[in-house]
Formats: sequence, C-alpha cells, structure tokens
Amino acid sequence: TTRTPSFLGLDQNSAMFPESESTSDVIVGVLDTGVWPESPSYDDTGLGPVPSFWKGECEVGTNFTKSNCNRKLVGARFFSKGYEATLGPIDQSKESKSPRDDDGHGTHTSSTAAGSVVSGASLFGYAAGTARGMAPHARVAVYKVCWIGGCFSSDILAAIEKAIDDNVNVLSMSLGGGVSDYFRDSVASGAFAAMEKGILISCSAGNAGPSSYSLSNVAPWITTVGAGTLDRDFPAYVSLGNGKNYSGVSLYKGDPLPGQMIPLIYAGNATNATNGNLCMTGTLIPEKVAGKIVLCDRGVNPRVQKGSVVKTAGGIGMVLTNTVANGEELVADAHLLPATGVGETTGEAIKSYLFSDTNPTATIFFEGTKVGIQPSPVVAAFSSRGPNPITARILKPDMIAPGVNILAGWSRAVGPTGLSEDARRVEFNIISGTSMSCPHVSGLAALLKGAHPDWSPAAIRSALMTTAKVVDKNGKLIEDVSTGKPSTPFDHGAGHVDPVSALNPGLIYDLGVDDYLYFLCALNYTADEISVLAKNNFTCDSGKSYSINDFNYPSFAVSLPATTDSTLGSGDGTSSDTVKHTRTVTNVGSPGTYKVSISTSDAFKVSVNPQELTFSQTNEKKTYTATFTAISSEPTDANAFGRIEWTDGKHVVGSPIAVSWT
Amino acid sequence: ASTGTRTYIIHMAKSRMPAVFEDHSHWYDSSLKSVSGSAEILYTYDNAIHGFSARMTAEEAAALESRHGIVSVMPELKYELH
Repeated sequence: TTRTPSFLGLDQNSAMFPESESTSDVIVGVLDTGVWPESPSYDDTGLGPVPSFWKGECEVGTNFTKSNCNRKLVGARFFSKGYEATLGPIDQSKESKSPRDDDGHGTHTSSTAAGSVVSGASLFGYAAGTARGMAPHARVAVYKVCWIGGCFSSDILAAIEKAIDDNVNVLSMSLGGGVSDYFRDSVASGAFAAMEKGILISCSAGNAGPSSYSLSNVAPWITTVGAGTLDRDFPAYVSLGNGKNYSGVSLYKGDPLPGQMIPLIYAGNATNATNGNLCMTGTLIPEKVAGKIVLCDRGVNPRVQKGSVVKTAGGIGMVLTNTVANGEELVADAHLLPATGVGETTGEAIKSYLFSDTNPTATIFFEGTKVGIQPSPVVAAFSSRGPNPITARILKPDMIAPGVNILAGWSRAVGPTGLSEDARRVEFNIISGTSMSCPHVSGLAALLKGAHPDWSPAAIRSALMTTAKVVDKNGKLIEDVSTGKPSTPFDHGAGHVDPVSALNPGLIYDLGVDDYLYFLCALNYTADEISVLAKNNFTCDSGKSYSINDFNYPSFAVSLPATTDSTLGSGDGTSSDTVKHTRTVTNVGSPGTYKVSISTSDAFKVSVNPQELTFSQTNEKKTYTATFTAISSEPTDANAFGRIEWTDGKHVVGSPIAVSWT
Repeated sequence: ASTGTRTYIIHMAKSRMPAVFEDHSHWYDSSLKSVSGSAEILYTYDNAIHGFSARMTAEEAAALESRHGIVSVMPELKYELH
C-alpha cells in the first residue's frame, strides 16, 4: 500500500521496528482468491532462506507452477472440492484451477499484509508512491478458497487445516458469512484450532454498516477489524450550468470530457424500467442519454457497472450519487468513462437543479490525488457495527484500520473495475472494504510477532487494542462518517490501530486456551458444542462458576438491567444495577506503577479497585476489578460509553467500555 | 452437482473411535458408508476440526447424526469476500 505506512507512523519510526531477521521468520497465511505471483509485491530480493519450520508448498495447477513461489511467496495452495461439489467442475476458461488469482482481491489483501517494497507504484498515477505491506519482510502463504461462485466452508476448513499444518504464524481472512453460533461457524471453529497452535487470526468485520448488530467474525479468539479512512482523497468536481460546483471522488483516467458544459440527465428520466435510476444493465434508453452526462443512483448493482451501462448506452459521463443508505461516504472507483461519485446531500442538490432547469448542463473536473485530508481517520459508513450479535458481552469490532481507497497489488487477469469489458491491466488497484483493513492488522500483527516472538495471539491483539487511538490527527474523537458525529466503541472498537505504540504497550491482557474454554462454559455450551471447537472431551466443572465478566478481554461490554427509579441503586455492588468485571494485566515493560483514570457518560459510573498497580518485574501479573453502576434510568437497548486507562507516565493502556441496558 | 444433496461438515469425537479402526480416516469413511452407498468424503480434517466433509441427502445426514461418535452434522455455509 502507499500512504498507509506513513499514516500509521511506520515510515517515520522504522528504526523502532524489527529488521528483516526477525520478521522474515514470520509467515502470514492469507485465505482469499489466490495470488498473482508476478506482482512486484512478491519480489524476494534480499530475503534469506525460507524458515526451516515452514512446511508449506507451492501447488501446481492452471498457469501455476512451483517456480511461481520464491523466498517471499513461500506457499500457494488451492481448495476447490467443496466448491465443485456444489457448483460443478470449475470452468477453467473463466477461472484458474490453481492458486492463481483471477479476481485481484487475494493479491490485494496479501500484498497489503506483507508485500515487498515497490517504488513507483500507482493506479493510473493516483495514490502514487512507494508501496509496501505492513510487514514487508514477512513471508506470504496464500490459500485460495474463494472462487467466482463464492467461498465454501468445506474448502475454508481445508485451507485452515493446511495452514496450521504448514506452520503459518498469522492467518488473515477477509471474508465472512451470516451470523451463526461459534460451533456452527467454520471460520470460528477453524480459527479456534489455529489459536490453540499460537496463530493469530485476523478477520474483516464486514461491510454491512452502519446498521447495528451487523458484525461478522465475532468469536473472541478472532481479531475483528473494522475500516477507517486515510488522509487521502481523489477529488473530482461536478460543475453545474447554474455556476455551482460540488465535490466528489473518482479514479477515472482517460480522455477528458469536451471542454464545454454537457447536457445532464437523470437516469430515472431516461428509462422505461422502474429501477432505471440505478443504471442497471439494459435499462437506459440510448436516444435519451447519448452525448450526455447521466446522473445514476447508487445501489443494487456495482458502482463501476453503472458507468459501463451509461457508456454502453452512449452517455459520455456519469455522476453517481449516494442515497440515504450511504450518506456522505465517498468511495473512489476507476470508472470506464468520466465519472464521479458524490454524497447524498450533493446528489440531492444536483437533482434539484436538474429537475428545475429546462436545459441542465454539467461537466466534471478530475483533480488527482490529495493528501492531508482532515478529519482522518474517520469510521467508514460501510464498516460493520456492534453490538456483537452473538455474545453481546464481548465488545466487537476489536479495532479499525485503513480500509478506504487502499492501493495494493492486483491481478493482471482482470481490470481494475473487475468488469469483463474492462480491458485495462494494472499492477496496483485502489479498492475499499473491511477486506482491506483486515490485512493491515494481519501485517502489523506479523511485525509485533517478529518483535515479540514469545507473545501469544491474545497478547499481540491486546497490544494493538490497548494502544489504539480514539482521537484523530487533530486530537478530536474519531468521527463516524455515517453520522458526522463522534464514533463509539460499537463503531471503532478500541480505536484506530497505532502500531508504533503497540510495539511497547506496557501492559497486556493475555488469554490462553483454557480461558477460551471457560468462556464457552460461561456461555453454557454443551460438551458436544465445546468439542466441536476444542476437539477434546473438555467438560465444564459443574461446581465452578464461569463468568464472561471475568474473561480477560482488553475491552468491556457491560450489560445492565433496564432500570426503573425504584431499582436505582445503592452502588454497593450488590444490587442488580451493579456489575463487576475482573481483569488481569501482565507487565511486558519495565518495573513501574500504573494509575487508573476513568471516563464515563452521565448514565453510569465506574469504580476500579485497586487504583494503582505496581510491577517490580517483567511478566508480573496484577488483577483489578471494575464495578459498573447505573446512575440513570435507561430503557432497554440504551447504550452508553466510557474508557478505562492505566498509565505509568510512559505508556497508556486503554480499554473501551460499552454499557448496554437490557 | 447431484440433485437433492448438499455438503455437510461432520464433526467427530475422535476419542470415541472404536478400537477396530487403526486410523480415524477409515472410521470416518465407514461412518459415512453406513448411511450412504454413494457419498464420498471431500476432505478429512484433523487440525482445524476432527471430522470430514461430504455430500449427501438430508435423510442421510439425519441418519449419520445418530451414529456412534458423531458430534454434529452441519450444512456447509457459503462465505463472501468483504
């Protein structure tokens, strides 16, 4: 990626990070659409021999040989039995029955995580710079599980099976399914096994935001990553015949529009179809759109396909406007014709002009790449949101990372739009999604693993979470672009990842396999349900009390009963409006004393005991209790937020609090 | 793809493997064959889960669920890129 290493402080603090010797012993496995091995992001110049513990292979198949792997791309496998069993034999004229990436998504994600340094990277000149993965010295192993028809759980499980066997250190999965209990979810059950082997699993949170309860991959042994923006934009202005200009975004590169104002028409007025406003395939009347700029509404079909539909019908430009579903979030696309995407408010303003003027005209100006955009980061509207739909008392997502307009490696089997009619071929593409934020965290986890080889997956996640930032570059609370208001832990989790601070977090909240088993006991899982995940005969001790409140997660999701005035409480820890959570922190820094500070809303209070933790040596553990008490009467489904921070003056160890009244 | 069949993920309790089997994969295969004459194992899993995946009818899946050592029989799920 370009820009994100600088945005995350990696470039400015490169001396703090482990050099090639330690991170080159870290292998990032990526389950996705495969790999385009000829991408310069897999150049292995300067890398030493493949670690001796590595057992992976380069599997041979369509247009893919063992020589496609090297000391960077150390493994490439494909899994299609489940896919073919359901959808029939792979049509090898359309997709490669091999690890080769015909889609681009897998090349993008794996190069984001651990791509080599490539100078002079750009998409048509946009986002130009030196591209690199978050852990440029780490090795990459790809496991192709996603095909044209989707990603099937039997194949995903087979890939996780092999990744564990191959000895990957980090597993990155930018995919998800519907909401189902952990023991019914193959990603969750496979991830549990990987966690048991010391593998950190990073998954995308999903793109179903800004709706609540829209998260996927929420098992507590998975690191769940939402998406935020960078400080970079690709402005393309719409200039209207009434003299007004409106800002949008675009990655269009090609012949410019004619140097005069062009007739503007609303797609909904150039169609006989009820959904013609969406610029669906075959719905525009060529006689009405020929030679004009067409205003299309976002939704249903892919954004870039709308541009193709306009072009096919004879339109020479497109303005793509968000609807209420997307608000003001702007996602740039490499359209096939001069086009720009605008927010809902702008779209309404353009429509108002378009419907009121007898001869509406417009043109579009493309401004290239702008950096230093503020505020940034902001939470992407599409980023899935909490509360956690499976276990409300585990706060998810865990954190956010860059996931909007990310440049990374691409497959030359397909153009940047992914459309079959797009004959352009590029080495890098710019796309958006939590698919893009997930491998950022996977690569950063690889960096931390290289620096701290003895840290558990939970320790690495804890370091990333407790050092995450909840303020933007201007020191203001990170905004949610879907509301324009400060985001909450249900949107950003612990905050935006800050790898420089994560390298030296001071304290960590660790978790081991037993802790996860006790968590399952606290969920009242049956022995069979536990055995699906743990693969053994573990049974919960009926004489023991298991509580999610004591699960050593680095964040707090607190459930308080919806109260009435008569039940409002004493705050003595005994009434129903008071809940206690216990945590144990491990000192991974030097000896010192940490003091707690608490911020809450007016709806609840928090007391922490003890308020000071003194550590005399590294790896010493200390336990504290946080007591949450409702102050005000709140209805069911009300939420309030806060934060607990421990600091020794050098480190700040932060935990978000989300209180829900149920 | 065969009509009326779908892929299932079968979770097995390896510790309950009858002594007559030397290898768990033989036990899995035998369990599947006990309910279906035509179904074949797609994958055998040992690291990610204990079990296998196979394509079968709903009736065969229900029959398999009651066999010795079967922990669960779950329909395959489809995931999508984010």
